[in-house]
Amino acid sequence: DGDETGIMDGLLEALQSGAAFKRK
Amino acid sequence: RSAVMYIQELKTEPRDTQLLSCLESLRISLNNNPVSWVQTFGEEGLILLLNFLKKLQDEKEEYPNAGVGVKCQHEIIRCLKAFMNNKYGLKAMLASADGIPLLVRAINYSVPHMMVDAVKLLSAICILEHPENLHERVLESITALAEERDIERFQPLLSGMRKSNIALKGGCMQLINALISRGEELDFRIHIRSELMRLGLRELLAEVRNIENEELRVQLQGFDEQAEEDSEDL
Repeated sequence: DGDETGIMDGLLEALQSGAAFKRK
Repeated sequence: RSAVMYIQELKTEPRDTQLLSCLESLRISLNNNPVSWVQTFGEEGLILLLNFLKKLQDEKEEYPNAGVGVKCQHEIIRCLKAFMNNKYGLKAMLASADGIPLLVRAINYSVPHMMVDAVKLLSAICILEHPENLHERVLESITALAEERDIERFQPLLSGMRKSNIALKGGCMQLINALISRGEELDFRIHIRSELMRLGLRELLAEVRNIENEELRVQLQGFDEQAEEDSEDL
């Protein structure tokens, strides 16, 4: 689905909140 | 202006303030139009942007309009962020061989505002779920550029940490965290961390911990927690 938007915003938010670094 | 009009204008090789004004307007269009608009701008538009970025990065500092050139480089980074903010654009950027290396070249601590945007985009690329390990591609580009310049590969990030700009310190820590967090092997994560410490991150962290800033606090916490978990695993 090429229409999905806000991808970078979502990733940047996860980085900024620290959620991206929580071990799965 | 339509996406095709921007492509036509960029093809006329505008320079300096004319280029800057075209890029500023393009960034607004990329941010505010539907994905179909971005798709029309497409790969052709992306290649034009990347070629401009490369040309501007290659220009010598003595060039009479170097100041505008730097502003144009920063504006291209912002356009790339807007272009990549959807699945189509992101895919096109990752398919381009030059995309990541050019973002790595934008890690230039003498232009802190641009460097913040570049390290943040690279951090986002590192953590993207993708069949290819993108953090490895980012690290390979960082390593290749450092070899070309004959410097330690994390030196530009540590130079960024030494600047007084707090957003830049936070951005550098974010990229460090993103690179480490996506490493699947414990050995890899420990190696990267000790390489950074050996280069002076230990002393820098001691200073940075005294700065009261929420964004920075989150990144320092992320760094410490990952290090503690690895130390327990070890």
